[in-house]
Amino acid sequence: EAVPAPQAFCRNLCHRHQLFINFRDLGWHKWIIAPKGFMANYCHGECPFSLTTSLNSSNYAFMQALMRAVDPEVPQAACIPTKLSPISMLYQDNDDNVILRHYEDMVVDECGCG
Amino acid sequence: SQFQESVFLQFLGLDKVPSPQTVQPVPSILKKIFQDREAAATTGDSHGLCYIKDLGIQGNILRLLLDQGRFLYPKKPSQASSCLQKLLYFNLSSITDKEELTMAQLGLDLGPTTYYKLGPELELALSLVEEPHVGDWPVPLPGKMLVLQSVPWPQGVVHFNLLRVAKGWRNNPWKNLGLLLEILVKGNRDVGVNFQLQDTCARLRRSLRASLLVVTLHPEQCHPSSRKRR
Repeated sequence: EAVPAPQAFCRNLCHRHQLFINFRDLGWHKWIIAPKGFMANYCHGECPFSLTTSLNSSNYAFMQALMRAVDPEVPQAACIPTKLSPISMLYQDNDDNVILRHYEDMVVDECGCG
Repeated sequence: SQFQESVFLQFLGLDKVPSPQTVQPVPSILKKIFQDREAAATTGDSHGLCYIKDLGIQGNILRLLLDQGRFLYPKKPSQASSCLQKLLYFNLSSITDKEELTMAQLGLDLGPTTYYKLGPELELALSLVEEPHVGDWPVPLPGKMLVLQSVPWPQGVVHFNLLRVAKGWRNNPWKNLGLLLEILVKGNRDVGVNFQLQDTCARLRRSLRASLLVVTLHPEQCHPSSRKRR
């Protein structure tokens, strides 16, 4: 029978958090025409061994968790992005040329233990 | 943090933080492609980023290169009917070796009302500059003629395919000596029309804008599996 985990504990588990990158904060608004910013997100939280299988973990994370049980010097699996998506950016370079290109792996869509 | 910023800028394909001198207008085609991609991203459809549907070509990097050339003022115009001469020059050095050139389209914005109510028709001549500019000679010698066409009014932007020329410049950058643009007046002119023409040529000189839309495909960012199936 499943025992419900305490609420505070669940909040600390590995999951995706919202992070909006505002180019103005970086001073990049002077050369990036669009977008003005984007929701990049980030991954944060714990990857306890007991929940390795339920936290979108890789096989590697599972093996690492097993090894950690044997050898405590092996670090715990980390909370990392497991699915990323690109964004397109429209900007001006130093020669005032207008450039449009897309950049891979800019947005965190999903997180997991790895 | 500046060091970290420079590392990230390199990842974006930039040497340093750009500091544009003037805010350039974004051509409608780039705006549309950008908006389509943003819409696709919201629906989670990030496929097809290496195929530009609006242009019907493969590519994932689009650059609007601005003309870095200059107007020419020959003491003796090559032809009596010459309205203006300009050396067009586009710096392709920002395109990396790994990128494959798939499109190079010259856009000449002649201004929306430049030829409005103009009597004689104008002719546009575009030729390749093949010889280096030497000495005091004010005008480079025109080489191979690329375009010779009539330009009826009213005008906006006219486009020319320069893919072969741009590929040649990329293979031999030292051969990139620019293009010679000449706008000529067609037919005979009487005194009244001649006066009107001077005004038109002066306005054309003020409004003329040239740009080169270059599309490239970066193979490392465009795996064969992600390319659109023909």
